[in-house]
Amino acid sequence: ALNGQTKDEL
Amino acid sequence: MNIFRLAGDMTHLISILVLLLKIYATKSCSGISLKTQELYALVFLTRYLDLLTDFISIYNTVMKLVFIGSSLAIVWCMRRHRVVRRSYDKELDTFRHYFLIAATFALAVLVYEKFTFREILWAFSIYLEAVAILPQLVMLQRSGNVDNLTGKYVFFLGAYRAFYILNWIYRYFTEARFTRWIACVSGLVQTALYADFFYYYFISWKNNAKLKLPA
Repeated sequence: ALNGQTKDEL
Repeated sequence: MNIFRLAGDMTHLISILVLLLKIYATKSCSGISLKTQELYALVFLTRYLDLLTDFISIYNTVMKLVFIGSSLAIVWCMRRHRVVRRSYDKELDTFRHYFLIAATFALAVLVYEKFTFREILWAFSIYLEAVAILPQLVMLQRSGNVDNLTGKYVFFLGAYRAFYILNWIYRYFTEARFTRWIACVSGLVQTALYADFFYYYFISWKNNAKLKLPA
């Protein structure tokens, strides 16, 4: 599920 | 970007500014753990590898540069600055932080999102950030009394993680596919480590007394 999401948090 | 995450990033920034203020205003780093600062520099260096490859936003890039730059500047100051380094309480900062690095790296090789170089280092930086405050908390308990700015520094660091937990709850309910187990579980552990500090900080604030941590 996460792969589509970039790591947008610091 | 939701308000909780923005508040979290801002309190994180404030904690770093408070620490820089303490070091430059008092020309002293007494009570500050160099080991915790070195761990934070390592956390940012291993987490922001995507700085040069993935562009997310101006805000994201600027904050990453600020966090990397400030953490390296603080470590440099405490090691090299001819005046500041003399006030470093080396004999109080005795936590064996190399164990923290080894343990968190071992965990990152076992629990990760994808078995790639960057993902392993990202998981390592998440786990390491959770425990990076330990040398500082141990040093505060050893030194007994906590000076005002150092207390505020640790308080804002804890508040930043608490805001991030609210951010993850918010995103969980508003975004269809938001799952960040590694960051969430590690963030919960990290915030829990601050719990007793928050308790004593609140007591000292309520009694308007100097912050004292039980040895």
